[in-house]
Amino acid sequence: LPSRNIYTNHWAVRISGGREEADKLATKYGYNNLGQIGSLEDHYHFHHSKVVRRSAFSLRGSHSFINMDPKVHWIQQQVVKSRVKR
Amino acid sequence: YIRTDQNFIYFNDPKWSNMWYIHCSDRSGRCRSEMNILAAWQRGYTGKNVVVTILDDGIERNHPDLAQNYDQLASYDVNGNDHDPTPRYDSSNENKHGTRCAGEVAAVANNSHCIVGIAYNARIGGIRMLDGDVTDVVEAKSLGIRPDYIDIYSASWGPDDDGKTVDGPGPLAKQAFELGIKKGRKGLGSIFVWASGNGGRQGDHCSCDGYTNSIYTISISSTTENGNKPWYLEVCSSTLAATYSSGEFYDRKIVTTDLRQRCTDGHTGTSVSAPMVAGVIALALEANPLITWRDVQHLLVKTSRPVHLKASDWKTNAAGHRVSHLYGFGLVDADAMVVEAKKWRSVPPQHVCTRTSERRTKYIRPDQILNSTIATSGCADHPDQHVVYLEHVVVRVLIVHPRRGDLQINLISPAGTRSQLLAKRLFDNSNEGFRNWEFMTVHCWGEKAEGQWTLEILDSPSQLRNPEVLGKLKEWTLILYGTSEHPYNSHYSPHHSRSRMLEIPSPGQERKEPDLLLQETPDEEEVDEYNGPCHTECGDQGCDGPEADHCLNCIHFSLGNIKSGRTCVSYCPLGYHEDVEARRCRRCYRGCEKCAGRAHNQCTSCRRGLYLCAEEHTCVEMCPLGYFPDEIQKQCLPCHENCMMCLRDADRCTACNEGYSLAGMTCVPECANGTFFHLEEMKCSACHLSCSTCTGPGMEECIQCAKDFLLQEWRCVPACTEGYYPGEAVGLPQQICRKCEENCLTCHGAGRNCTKCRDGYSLISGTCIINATCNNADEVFCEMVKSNRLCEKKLFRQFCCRTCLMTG
Repeated sequence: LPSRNIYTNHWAVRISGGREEADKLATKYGYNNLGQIGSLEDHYHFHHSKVVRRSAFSLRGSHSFINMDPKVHWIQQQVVKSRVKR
Repeated sequence: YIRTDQNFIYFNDPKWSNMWYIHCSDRSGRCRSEMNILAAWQRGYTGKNVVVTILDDGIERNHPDLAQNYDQLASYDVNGNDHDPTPRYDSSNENKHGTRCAGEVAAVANNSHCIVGIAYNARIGGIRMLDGDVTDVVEAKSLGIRPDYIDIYSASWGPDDDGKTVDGPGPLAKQAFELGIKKGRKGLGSIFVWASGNGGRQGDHCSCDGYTNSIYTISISSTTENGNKPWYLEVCSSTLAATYSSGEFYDRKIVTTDLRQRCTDGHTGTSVSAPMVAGVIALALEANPLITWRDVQHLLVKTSRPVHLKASDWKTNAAGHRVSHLYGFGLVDADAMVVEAKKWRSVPPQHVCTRTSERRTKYIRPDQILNSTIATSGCADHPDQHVVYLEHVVVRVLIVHPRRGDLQINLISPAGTRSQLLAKRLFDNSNEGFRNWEFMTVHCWGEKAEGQWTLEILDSPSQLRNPEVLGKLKEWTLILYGTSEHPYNSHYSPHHSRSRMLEIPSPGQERKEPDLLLQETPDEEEVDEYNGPCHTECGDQGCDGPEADHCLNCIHFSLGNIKSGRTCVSYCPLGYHEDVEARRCRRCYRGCEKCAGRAHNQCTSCRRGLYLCAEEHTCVEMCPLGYFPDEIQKQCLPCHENCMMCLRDADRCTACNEGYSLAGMTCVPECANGTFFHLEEMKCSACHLSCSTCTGPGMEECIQCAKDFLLQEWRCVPACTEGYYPGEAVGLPQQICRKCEENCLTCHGAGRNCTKCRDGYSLISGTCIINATCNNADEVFCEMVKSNRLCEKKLFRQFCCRTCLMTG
C-alpha cells in the first residue's frame, strides 16, 4: 500500500495583496496567519487551531471553504514528510 | 601519499592526531590526506568571512569548539519559531546530528577542544528544522533563511531510503531552491550542499531522492579510508564528488564535536561528507567571494579526481572527465579548489534546452530493452536556449508500471556516455509508476549536447506478475543545461587544473573500460585429448573440459578439495580466505564469514547471529562488557566512555563504570554528597541543604536527607510536622516521619499512641473515636461491640464505640 499521509493543521496559501489581505482572509476562515514563508512572495503560512493537529485524512469543515475563495490562488495542506538523517 | 612538509601545521586540539583525513602527523605512513586541506590552509585560506549553516536538528551553540565561530544571524529555530537553534536534550541524545555536522565545518582550531573544522575560521550557524513535523512549509522556510547573509547551506538528510520511497522537495521547497539560486548571495546564488543517497537500509537507489537529484544541490558521496565503497553507499548519476567518511570497523573514522560539549568518532555515512564539502567550498569562497553557484560546481568537476578510489565503473566522458556513479568526479581537492577559485572567471550564463519525446505510448515488455531516442541540435535555433557544452542533464519521465521496483533506466549521450538513472529496487512494489519524476546525471558534463540521446528502459520482474499488464512509457522530456560557448574560454584562462597532474591512476584499470576487460580471451594452448576452450579461470596447465572444475590448475584460486571436488574461482566465497601464495581458498574458522586466515582470531566479518570483536578479530555470540552488538555492522562496538554496559547504541548506557552513575541513559560523574550532576550544565551542582543525595536542586528531589533531617513525603524536614512521628525505616540509615493514625493530629508512634485527635473525634486509650453517640447503645449492641472488640477495627469504630467505651 502507498504510505499513508499525516495531515497537519497547517496550510500554505498564495494570496496576492500583501500581508493585510492575507490577515483578513485568515481571520475570515478562522486561521492564524503565521506570516510569509521565507522569501516566497505572496506565500503565507496559515494555522488552524480548531483542526486536529495530526490526522490520517484531510479533514473537511468550514475551514475548507477557503479553498473556494477567489482571492486564493493556491493552497496546500501541509503533510508530514518522513526525513531521515544520513 | 604526501611527503612530510617542513612548515607542517600543528594544533593542540586533543583529537588533532586522529584527523588522518587532514594531515599525516602520526608519521604512520598510512596517510590519506589527498583532500589536500592542509595545503589550502597553508595558502592562508581558513574560511574567514564565509557563513555556513547546518539544516538539521539544531546546533549546540555553547559547545566550546563552536561558540567562538557561532553566528546568531545564520541561525533560526523553525521548529520552535525562535532564534535559538539549541537542540532539545533528552536521554537518548537523538538531536546530536546537527552539532556533529557543524563541527566538521567550523570547529575552532588550537583551543584545546576536540577537533579542527575544515573552515575553522568560518562562521557557523544552525537551522533547527528536523526536530518536529517536517513539512513543505518547514523546508521552504529553512532553505530561505537570510539568503543574502548565509553563503552555504549544508543538509545531511533526505527522504526515507526504505527502497520504496520516491520523494523530494515539495512545491514550496522547490521555489525556495530556485529563489535561493536566483537571488541568494546578492545574485551569485546560494550554495546548497547535500549528502548523497545513503543506503542505511539496503535496496535503495538515490535517484529517488529529489534533493540530490536537483541541479541546485551539490550531492556528495563518501569513500572509506582505503578508497573502498562504504557498505552504505548507493550509486547515483547525480553525485558530483566525494570525501572520506566512515567505512568498515577496520577503517579509521571521522572525529567531530558531539552534543553535551563532547567529542565523538561516531558520526558516519554521507552525513559526514556534506559538511566536509561545505567547509571546502568555504575555503574556495574565501579565495574568490564572487564565484557563482555554477562556478562552484564547475570547480568541483574540474578539481575532483579518482586518486585511489576503487569503483568498477570509472570512465572518461567525452570531455575528458573521469566520472563514476559512486564518487562522481572523485575525491575533493581543497588545495586545487582554492587555487582554481582564485583565478576563476565566471562561466557563461546557463542555457536550458528542453526536448520532449513524441507523445506515442510505448510498451515496456519484460526482459526486453525499450529504447526511445530524442535527437537535438541543442536548441541551436533559439540563441537564448542554445546549449553546446553540457552541465546537468535532467530526464523527466511519465511511466505507468505495475511494479515500479522492476525498472532500470539508463541514458546514453550522443558521445556514448552511459548514465544509470535508476537501478532495480527490490522493495518497491508500488504501482504508481513515475509521474513526471526527474532523474539527473552529471556524467555528461562538458560534452557536446547536440546529437541523439537514447533512453533505455529495462523491465525485469523480480516476482510473479500478471503478464498481461505491461508497463508503458507515456513520454519523456530531455532537459539540457549548459552554455552556448566554452565554459573556460581558453584564451584568458589556462584552466588546466593542477589536479590532472596529481591524478594517480589506479593500476591496470584506468584506461580500459570494464567490459573491454571481459572481452579479452585467454591464450589458446593445445591441451591433451580435450581440445575445446578452457574455462577462463584455468591456469597455464590447461584443462580436460570446458568447466571450471576441469582445470588442471587455476589462475586465481582453487576451491574445495579432491574429495568434495575442486574448482577454480576468481575470488573465494564467504567463509573462505584467499591464500594468494598457494592460490587456494582456505576455510575460515567456525563462525567467520570473512577472514584473513584460518585461526580463530583472524575473522574480518562473522556469520549471521555472531558479532565481530574488532580487537581480537573473533566472532562471538555475546559482546564483552563495555561493548554492544551493532546489528548493522554485525560487530561489537565500544560503548561510550564511562559506559560499562550499553544497549543498541554507544550512547544508550544501562550501567556505568566506577565513579559514574546513570542519568537516563547517560553516564555522568558521581557527584559528592550533597550534590547532583546537572545534565545541562554538565557539572555537579548543590542539592538543597536538606538533602545529602538528590536528583535535582529542589526540595522535592531528595533521595536521602542530610544529617539532622527527616524524610517526610519526599521532603527533608528538620522535625516531623503535625500528624507525623519519627520512626525507623527499613533499609534507610535515618529515621523518617511516619503518618499518625487516621484522624489523629499528634502522636508519638503507630497504633494506640495518639496524643491529640482531630475535631469531631475523642481520644480514647490512645485512639481517636468519632464523637457520634448513639442513644441505644445499651439496648442495641454495646455488649456486642465490646465482646467482639469491634472498636479495635477501624471500620467499625463509628458504631457507638465512644459511647460504649465511655460507659465502661
